[in-house]
Amino acid sequence: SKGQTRISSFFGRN
Amino acid sequence: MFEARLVQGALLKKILEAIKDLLTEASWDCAQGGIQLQAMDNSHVSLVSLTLRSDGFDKYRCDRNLTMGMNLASMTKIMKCCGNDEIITMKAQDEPDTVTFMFESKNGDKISEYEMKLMNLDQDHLGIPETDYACVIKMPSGEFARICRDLSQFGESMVIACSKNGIKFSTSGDIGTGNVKLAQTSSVDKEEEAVIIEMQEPVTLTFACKYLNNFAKATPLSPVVSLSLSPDVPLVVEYKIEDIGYVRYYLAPKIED
Repeated sequence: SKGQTRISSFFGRN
Repeated sequence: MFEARLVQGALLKKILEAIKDLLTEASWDCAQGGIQLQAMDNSHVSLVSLTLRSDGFDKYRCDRNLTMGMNLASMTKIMKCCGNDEIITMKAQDEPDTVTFMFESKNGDKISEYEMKLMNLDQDHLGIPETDYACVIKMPSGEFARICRDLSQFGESMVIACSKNGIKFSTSGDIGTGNVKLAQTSSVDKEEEAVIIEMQEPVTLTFACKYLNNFAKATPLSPVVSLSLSPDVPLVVEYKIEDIGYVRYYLAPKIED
């Protein structure tokens, strides 16, 4: 099954 | 001092409708160039990025950069007090504790003012990398909203598959399956009714329907929506806002565990 990823794991914090 | 006047006040009402169900609170960053807002939903699955350029306002003044943290439910209550044909002016002092929304009727006979308390929001901004997307789809925003609404009846997830032949949205759940295929438009009278695909390579990604349905609340802002996809990165759903800016939604994909 597919799991939901989080947006912060793709975009770094400024 | 900060002051921004928008004769088409209904635009700000539509912008709020497009973000208020996804975000409970958000910081409005005001600078000379305009207003920006970036915030994640509570689950940190999606990100909203709103830009309103200063030259899109009928009057705009921002002497010092300021950040106004707003509770969007409170802002919604205030925006409900604004008629669709009224002019909106937002005003704040430097280092403000409050923001004032002034609503003027077109003939100037009625002026309403609402002052809202601001919040200190300790929000991190994420750096969004420049990306060349494998597929960029432009399509009528109403069609996208309809597909999201229709398919979300069947399952929690929607698969978006884009190839040179077209784009396929599909879902499956307890009662069965559903899919909608759109071909690229060959000839069209109105550009806003066209489905246009710019593809470098085919992409198939899976997303949570509930977020896509939330993004579709921006439909009244633009007749066209663009979807940008690349393998294993967030989807971008963009609605341009007339001559003033855009709202972009980023949605993290569902990936095989």
